[in-house]
Amino acid sequence: SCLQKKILDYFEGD
Amino acid sequence: MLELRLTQAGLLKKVLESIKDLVTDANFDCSATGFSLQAMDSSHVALVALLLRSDGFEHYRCDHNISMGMNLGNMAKMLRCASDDDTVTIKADDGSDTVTFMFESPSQDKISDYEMKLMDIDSEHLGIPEAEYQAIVRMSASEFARICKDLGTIGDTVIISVTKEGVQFSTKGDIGTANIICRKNTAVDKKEEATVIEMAEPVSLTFASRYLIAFTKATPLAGQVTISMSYDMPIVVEYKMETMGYMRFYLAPKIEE
Repeated sequence: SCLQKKILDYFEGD
Repeated sequence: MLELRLTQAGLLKKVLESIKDLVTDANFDCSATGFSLQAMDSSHVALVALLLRSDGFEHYRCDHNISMGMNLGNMAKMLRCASDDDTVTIKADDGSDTVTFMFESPSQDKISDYEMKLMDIDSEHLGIPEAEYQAIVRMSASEFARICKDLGTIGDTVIISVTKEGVQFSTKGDIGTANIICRKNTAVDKKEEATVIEMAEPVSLTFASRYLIAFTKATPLAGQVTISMSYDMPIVVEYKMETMGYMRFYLAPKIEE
Protein backbone atom coordinates (compact mmCIF):
# COMPACT_ATOMS: atom_id res chain seq x y z
CA SER A 1 0.00 0.00 0.00
CA CYS A 2 1.04 3.61 -0.56
CA LEU A 3 1.45 6.39 1.98
CA GLN A 4 0.16 9.78 0.86
CA LYS A 5 2.80 12.38 1.62
CA LYS A 6 1.80 15.92 2.60
CA ILE A 7 2.99 19.23 1.19
CA LEU A 8 4.32 20.07 4.66
CA ASP A 9 6.72 17.12 4.36
CA TYR A 10 8.54 19.13 1.67
CA PHE A 11 7.92 22.84 2.21
CA GLU A 12 8.26 24.75 5.45
CA GLY A 13 6.49 27.85 6.69
CA ASP A 14 8.23 31.19 6.05
CA MET B 1 -6.13 51.80 -1.39
CA LEU B 2 -6.18 49.00 -3.91
CA GLU B 3 -7.40 49.33 -7.48
CA LEU B 4 -6.66 46.71 -10.13
CA ARG B 5 -8.11 46.91 -13.62
CA LEU B 6 -8.08 43.96 -15.98
CA THR B 7 -9.56 44.21 -19.48
CA GLN B 8 -10.49 40.55 -19.73
CA ALA B 9 -12.77 39.48 -16.89
CA GLY B 10 -12.77 36.07 -18.59
CA LEU B 11 -9.22 35.41 -17.42
CA LEU B 12 -10.09 36.02 -13.75
CA LYS B 13 -13.23 33.88 -14.16
CA LYS B 14 -11.14 30.99 -15.51
CA VAL B 15 -8.63 31.38 -12.66
CA LEU B 16 -11.39 31.13 -10.04
CA GLU B 17 -13.15 28.23 -11.75
CA SER B 18 -9.85 26.32 -11.76
CA ILE B 19 -9.19 26.57 -8.00
CA LYS B 20 -12.53 26.99 -6.23
CA ASP B 21 -13.13 23.24 -5.85
CA LEU B 22 -9.63 22.59 -4.51
CA VAL B 23 -9.42 25.45 -2.03
CA THR B 24 -12.41 26.88 -0.12
CA ASP B 25 -10.97 30.05 1.43
CA ALA B 26 -7.71 31.80 0.67
CA ASN B 27 -5.83 35.05 1.13
CA PHE B 28 -5.15 37.06 -2.01
CA ASP B 29 -1.93 38.99 -1.51
CA CYS B 30 -1.45 42.23 -3.35
CA SER B 31 2.01 43.77 -3.68
CA ALA B 32 4.11 45.66 -6.25
CA THR B 33 4.88 42.28 -7.88
CA GLY B 34 1.26 41.41 -8.50
CA PHE B 35 -1.92 39.80 -7.28
CA SER B 36 -1.07 36.39 -5.86
CA LEU B 37 -2.44 33.52 -3.85
CA GLN B 38 -0.91 30.54 -2.13
CA ALA B 39 -3.15 27.97 -0.48
CA MET B 40 -3.29 24.30 0.38
CA ASP B 41 -6.29 22.04 -0.05
CA SER B 42 -8.00 20.95 3.17
CA SER B 43 -6.01 17.71 3.43
CA HIS B 44 -2.65 19.47 2.86
CA VAL B 45 -1.77 17.18 -0.04
CA ALA B 46 -1.93 19.82 -2.77
CA LEU B 47 -0.91 23.47 -2.93
CA VAL B 48 -2.03 26.16 -5.37
CA ALA B 49 0.22 29.10 -6.23
CA LEU B 50 -1.19 31.83 -8.46
CA LEU B 51 0.56 34.95 -9.72
CA LEU B 52 -1.06 37.64 -11.84
CA ARG B 53 1.78 40.06 -12.53
CA SER B 54 1.14 43.75 -11.88
CA ASP B 55 2.32 44.73 -15.38
CA GLY B 56 -0.30 42.44 -16.90
CA PHE B 57 -3.06 44.69 -15.53
CA GLU B 58 -4.30 47.71 -17.45
CA HIS B 59 -4.14 49.69 -14.22
CA TYR B 60 -2.50 48.50 -11.00
CA ARG B 61 -2.55 50.57 -7.84
CA CYS B 62 -1.53 48.95 -4.57
CA ASP B 63 -0.35 51.58 -2.08
CA HIS B 64 0.98 49.00 0.34
CA ASN B 65 0.98 45.24 0.65
CA ILE B 66 -2.46 43.95 1.50
CA SER B 67 -3.85 40.50 2.14
CA MET B 68 -7.54 39.89 1.47
CA GLY B 69 -9.24 36.73 2.73
CA MET B 70 -11.90 35.52 0.34
CA ASN B 71 -14.23 32.58 0.00
CA LEU B 72 -13.36 31.36 -3.48
CA GLY B 73 -16.80 29.88 -4.15
CA ASN B 74 -18.41 33.26 -3.40
CA MET B 75 -15.80 35.10 -5.46
CA ALA B 76 -16.48 32.72 -8.38
CA LYS B 77 -20.23 33.37 -8.02
CA MET B 78 -19.67 37.12 -8.33
CA LEU B 79 -17.27 36.81 -11.25
CA ARG B 80 -19.74 34.60 -13.10
CA CYS B 81 -21.94 37.72 -13.28
CA ALA B 82 -19.32 39.32 -15.58
CA SER B 83 -19.11 38.64 -19.29
CA ASP B 84 -15.76 37.36 -20.50
CA ASP B 85 -15.02 40.53 -22.46
CA ASP B 86 -16.03 42.89 -19.62
CA THR B 87 -13.36 44.95 -17.93
CA VAL B 88 -13.12 44.08 -14.24
CA THR B 89 -11.87 46.45 -11.56
CA ILE B 90 -11.05 45.10 -8.09
CA LYS B 91 -11.23 47.80 -5.44
CA ALA B 92 -10.64 47.84 -1.69
CA ASP B 93 -10.15 50.75 0.70
CA ASP B 94 -7.56 50.57 3.47
CA GLY B 95 -8.94 48.79 6.50
CA SER B 96 -12.18 47.86 4.75
CA ASP B 97 -13.76 44.47 5.36
CA THR B 98 -15.18 44.32 1.83
CA VAL B 99 -13.85 44.16 -1.72
CA THR B 100 -15.70 45.52 -4.76
CA PHE B 101 -15.71 43.97 -8.21
CA MET B 102 -16.83 46.42 -10.90
CA PHE B 103 -17.68 45.07 -14.34
CA GLU B 104 -17.86 47.33 -17.41
CA SER B 105 -19.15 46.11 -20.75
CA PRO B 106 -16.89 46.78 -23.78
CA SER B 107 -19.24 49.52 -25.02
CA GLN B 108 -19.44 51.03 -21.50
CA ASP B 109 -23.24 50.86 -21.55
CA LYS B 110 -23.51 48.47 -18.60
CA ILE B 111 -21.64 48.97 -15.36
CA SER B 112 -22.18 46.61 -12.40
CA ASP B 113 -20.83 46.68 -8.86
CA TYR B 114 -20.56 43.64 -6.61
CA GLU B 115 -19.38 44.08 -3.06
CA MET B 116 -18.15 40.98 -1.27
CA LYS B 117 -17.39 40.50 2.41
CA LEU B 118 -13.78 39.68 3.24
CA MET B 119 -12.88 37.14 5.89
CA ASP B 120 -10.04 36.62 8.33
CA ILE B 121 -8.10 33.57 7.24
CA ASP B 122 -5.29 32.26 9.33
CA SER B 123 -3.18 30.55 6.72
CA GLU B 124 0.43 29.50 6.77
CA HIS B 125 2.57 30.83 3.93
CA LEU B 126 5.06 28.23 2.80
CA GLY B 127 8.49 28.94 1.37
CA ILE B 128 8.81 27.11 -1.93
CA PRO B 129 12.48 26.81 -2.84
CA GLU B 130 13.66 27.35 -6.41
CA ALA B 131 14.49 23.82 -7.47
CA GLU B 132 16.17 22.06 -10.37
CA TYR B 133 13.81 19.31 -11.42
CA GLN B 134 15.07 15.94 -12.69
CA ALA B 135 12.44 15.78 -15.41
CA ILE B 136 10.31 18.45 -17.08
CA VAL B 137 7.58 17.66 -19.60
CA ARG B 138 5.77 20.25 -21.68
CA MET B 139 2.74 18.94 -23.49
CA SER B 140 -0.72 19.88 -24.73
CA ALA B 141 -2.82 20.97 -21.74
CA SER B 142 -5.98 19.48 -23.25
CA GLU B 143 -4.21 16.16 -23.92
CA PHE B 144 -3.02 16.03 -20.31
CA ALA B 145 -6.59 16.74 -19.14
CA ARG B 146 -7.92 13.94 -21.34
CA ILE B 147 -5.34 11.48 -19.99
CA CYS B 148 -6.07 12.35 -16.33
CA LYS B 149 -9.83 12.03 -16.93
CA ASP B 150 -9.51 8.72 -18.78
CA LEU B 151 -7.16 7.12 -16.25
CA GLY B 152 -9.20 8.45 -13.35
CA THR B 153 -12.12 6.32 -14.49
CA ILE B 154 -9.97 3.17 -14.10
CA GLY B 155 -7.75 3.72 -11.06
CA ASP B 156 -7.34 5.96 -8.01
CA THR B 157 -3.63 6.52 -8.60
CA VAL B 158 -1.56 7.44 -11.64
CA ILE B 159 2.11 6.60 -12.06
CA ILE B 160 3.88 9.25 -14.14
CA SER B 161 7.19 8.06 -15.56
CA VAL B 162 9.50 10.25 -17.62
CA THR B 163 12.29 8.91 -19.82
CA LYS B 164 14.23 10.52 -22.66
CA GLU B 165 11.77 9.02 -25.13
CA GLY B 166 8.59 10.30 -23.57
CA VAL B 167 6.22 10.32 -20.65
CA GLN B 168 4.13 7.38 -19.54
CA PHE B 169 0.93 7.54 -17.50
CA SER B 170 -0.24 4.26 -15.93
CA THR B 171 -3.00 3.19 -13.63
CA LYS B 172 -4.40 0.05 -12.09
CA GLY B 173 -7.92 -0.52 -10.79
CA ASP B 174 -10.43 -3.24 -9.99
CA ILE B 175 -11.45 -3.58 -13.65
CA GLY B 176 -7.94 -3.68 -15.11
CA THR B 177 -4.95 -1.57 -16.05
CA ALA B 178 -4.14 1.24 -18.49
CA ASN B 179 -0.95 2.70 -19.93
CA ILE B 180 -0.61 5.80 -22.09
CA ILE B 181 2.72 6.80 -23.60
CA CYS B 182 3.20 10.27 -25.06
CA ARG B 183 6.40 10.26 -27.08
CA LYS B 184 8.40 13.43 -27.43
CA ASN B 185 7.30 15.18 -30.57
CA THR B 186 8.06 18.66 -31.84
CA ALA B 187 7.06 18.06 -35.48
CA VAL B 188 3.51 19.29 -34.97
CA ASP B 189 1.14 21.62 -36.83
CA LYS B 190 0.31 23.68 -33.74
CA LYS B 191 3.06 24.41 -31.22
CA GLU B 192 0.73 23.70 -28.29
CA GLU B 193 0.48 20.07 -29.47
CA ALA B 194 4.24 19.52 -29.00
CA THR B 195 5.55 17.17 -26.34
CA VAL B 196 8.95 18.30 -25.10
CA ILE B 197 11.03 16.38 -22.55
CA GLU B 198 13.93 17.89 -20.60
CA MET B 199 15.42 15.20 -18.43
CA ALA B 200 18.52 14.82 -16.30
CA GLU B 201 17.44 11.45 -14.86
CA PRO B 202 14.41 9.21 -15.41
CA VAL B 203 11.75 9.83 -12.76
CA SER B 204 8.71 7.74 -11.86
CA LEU B 205 6.25 8.87 -9.18
CA THR B 206 2.75 7.92 -8.05
CA PHE B 207 -0.06 10.45 -7.53
CA ALA B 208 -3.73 10.45 -6.53
CA SER B 209 -5.76 10.78 -9.75
CA ARG B 210 -8.44 12.99 -8.23
CA TYR B 211 -5.97 15.80 -7.55
CA LEU B 212 -4.50 15.63 -11.05
CA ILE B 213 -8.04 15.80 -12.44
CA ALA B 214 -8.77 18.81 -10.21
CA PHE B 215 -5.67 20.62 -11.54
CA THR B 216 -6.83 20.18 -15.13
CA LYS B 217 -9.72 22.56 -14.45
CA ALA B 218 -7.05 25.19 -15.29
CA THR B 219 -6.77 23.85 -18.86
CA PRO B 220 -8.64 26.86 -20.38
CA LEU B 221 -5.82 29.11 -19.10
CA ALA B 222 -3.07 27.73 -21.36
CA GLY B 223 -2.40 25.71 -24.49
CA GLN B 224 0.45 23.83 -22.85
CA VAL B 225 1.02 22.44 -19.39
CA THR B 226 4.46 22.05 -17.80
CA ILE B 227 4.95 19.06 -15.51
CA SER B 228 8.08 19.12 -13.34
CA MET B 229 9.17 16.11 -11.27
CA SER B 230 11.97 15.13 -8.89
CA TYR B 231 12.09 12.24 -6.45
CA ASP B 232 12.41 14.48 -3.41
CA MET B 233 9.81 17.09 -4.36
CA PRO B 234 6.08 17.42 -5.02
CA ILE B 235 5.16 17.40 -8.72
CA VAL B 236 4.48 20.85 -10.19
CA VAL B 237 1.72 21.16 -12.79
CA GLU B 238 1.99 24.64 -14.26
CA TYR B 239 -0.28 26.61 -16.58
CA LYS B 240 1.41 29.75 -17.87
CA MET B 241 -0.86 32.63 -18.75
CA GLU B 242 0.65 34.66 -21.58
CA THR B 243 2.00 37.98 -20.22
CA MET B 244 -0.04 37.62 -16.99
CA GLY B 245 1.74 35.06 -14.86
CA TYR B 246 1.06 31.49 -13.84
CA MET B 247 -1.12 28.99 -12.04
CA ARG B 248 0.98 26.29 -10.36
CA PHE B 249 -0.34 23.22 -8.61
CA TYR B 250 1.95 21.23 -6.32
CA LEU B 251 1.03 17.68 -5.37
CA ALA B 252 2.78 15.47 -2.83
CA PRO B 253 3.39 11.98 -4.20
CA LYS B 254 2.32 8.65 -2.76
CA ILE B 255 5.26 6.65 -1.44
CA GLU B 256 5.53 2.89 -0.94
CA GLU B 257 5.31 2.17 2.79
